Amino acid sequence: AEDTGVRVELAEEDHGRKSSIALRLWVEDPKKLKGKPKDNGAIEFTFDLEKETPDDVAQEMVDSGFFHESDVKIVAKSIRDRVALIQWRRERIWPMIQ
Amino acid sequence: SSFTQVVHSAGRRFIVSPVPESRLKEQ
Repeated sequence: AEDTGVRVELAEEDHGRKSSIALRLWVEDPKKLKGKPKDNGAIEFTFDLEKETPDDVAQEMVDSGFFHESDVKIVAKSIRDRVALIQWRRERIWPMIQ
Repeated sequence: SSFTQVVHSAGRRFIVSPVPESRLKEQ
């Protein structure tokens, strides 16, 4: 995944069973963002792998003032890349459960 | 505590905590 300057990681162990999972997002390199992110720390949130889209969360983060509207795509892509990795890993490790 | 919580109108909770120094790229 391309380095967007925004890092998204699992905020909990993933056992492949729950559809909703805790993620943690923070800005690793603010220079890569168009707008100036509010000087916040790591933002932890729950994401439903089956029902929600990264764009939903990114827009909510912009609405909540964490990021500038012009960065909504970068934030969505960062979340999308991590979610894709989680789903890829789930398919490989727990194919039966999926 | 240094945790703050923001709840979006759609209901999602965002919990903000300090990023460990080790995880920030050199500025």
